[in-house]
Amino acid sequence: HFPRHLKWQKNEITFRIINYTPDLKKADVDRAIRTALNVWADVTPLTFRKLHEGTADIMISFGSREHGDYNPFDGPNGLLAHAYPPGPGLGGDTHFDEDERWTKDSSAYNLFMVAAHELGHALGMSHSSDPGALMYPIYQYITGFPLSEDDIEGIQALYGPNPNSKKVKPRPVAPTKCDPDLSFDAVTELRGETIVFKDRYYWRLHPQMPEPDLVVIKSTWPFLPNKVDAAYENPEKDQVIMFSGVKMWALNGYTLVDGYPKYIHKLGLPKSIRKVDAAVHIKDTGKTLLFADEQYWSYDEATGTMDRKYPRSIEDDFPGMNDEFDAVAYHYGQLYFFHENLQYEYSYNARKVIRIQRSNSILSC
Amino acid sequence: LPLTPANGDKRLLAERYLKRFYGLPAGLQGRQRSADAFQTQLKEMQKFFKLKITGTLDDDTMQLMEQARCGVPDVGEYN
Repeated sequence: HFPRHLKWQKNEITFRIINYTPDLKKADVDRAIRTALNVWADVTPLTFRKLHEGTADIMISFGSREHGDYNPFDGPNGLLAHAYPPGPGLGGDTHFDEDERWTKDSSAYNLFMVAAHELGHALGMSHSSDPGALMYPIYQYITGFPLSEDDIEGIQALYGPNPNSKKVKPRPVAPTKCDPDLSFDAVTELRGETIVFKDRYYWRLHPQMPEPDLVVIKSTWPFLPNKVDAAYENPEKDQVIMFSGVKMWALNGYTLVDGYPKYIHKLGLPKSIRKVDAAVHIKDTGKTLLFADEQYWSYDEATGTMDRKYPRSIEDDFPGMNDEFDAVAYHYGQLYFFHENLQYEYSYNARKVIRIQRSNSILSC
Repeated sequence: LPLTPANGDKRLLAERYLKRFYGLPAGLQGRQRSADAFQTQLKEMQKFFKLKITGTLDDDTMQLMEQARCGVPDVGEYN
């Protein structure tokens, strides 16, 4: 909350859209604002009434640079919007930077996402330091219901819950990297960085950066699903392949390679496999190992075919490793198998486990 | 020593960011006090974003400052 817990002293709040951005149709702006208000109305007793003239509690406008409140915008990118906490006059007013390109989708700044965040301010919410929260100050594009537990707790502390509460499913809070029970969904390299996937987030580890960055998957790759099951990098092709359910996506840096997503069965996996648990590319052999349930396959990247005599049993070929895996990585002759909160360092040549650590030791915990 | 242009740009961007979002006082101040305030506010920003608290303009901090964001300050009174 803002200092002094500023809030509206009534439950029916009025709003007025003073002007419109030329980037979108009027109806699309109306819809984005109304949907953004409904996000907050779903979890509180607040209702929102639109005014077409006069002064409303929340006056919404688009402006560029200095736009009348001595709180100028800065041209494209940087600052996207701002809003004032509840109060008379400027209080509750919400301004969007007209120099941004506003969209309905993820191709530029999504007006609904930014409006939902700003209207949170207009109702009394300050910034959250939880990267999974709508009130996190950095722009991120996500799909689905945008409020996290943190947002809901915050707004309900001001206004209480919705008495006719529709069941809303808040987004889970962001994972904490040093949680001793932390497990991972997938691990891959990406142009010298290590990317660790967990739920709808990933950590980005750069060899020169002391602290990993936590980022929402959709804010980097909006076309990917909210959860990645497995991933690997093929450095020769400069591609990262991500798996989710029966589909896979090939990325060249941040762009989707033409022809993707494809079904995982195109790799030669049997139709009975509905999900790849883990994938790892062994640079020395040019082979990619794909793990699903208790078996694994070997895919030859050079010929684009699955090697014969596969699948093979994980237990037979990796003595000491008899569990299914969440993720696998390969560095300098060692395989790193991740299973729940443990990481098994495995010598590929000696075929034995040489060290067991917590999974999150990779995140400097 | 004079700052190199690159470092100067970084510092300028960071000062603007901290003034806007973390209440770094603007205006003339003693050299020592100004550096102290800068470092204190920088640490506060690093703490808010769960970055490593170094009090220096490291790559992680700079990268975050360059991202698109909301114009409402992260801490303090909003007048």
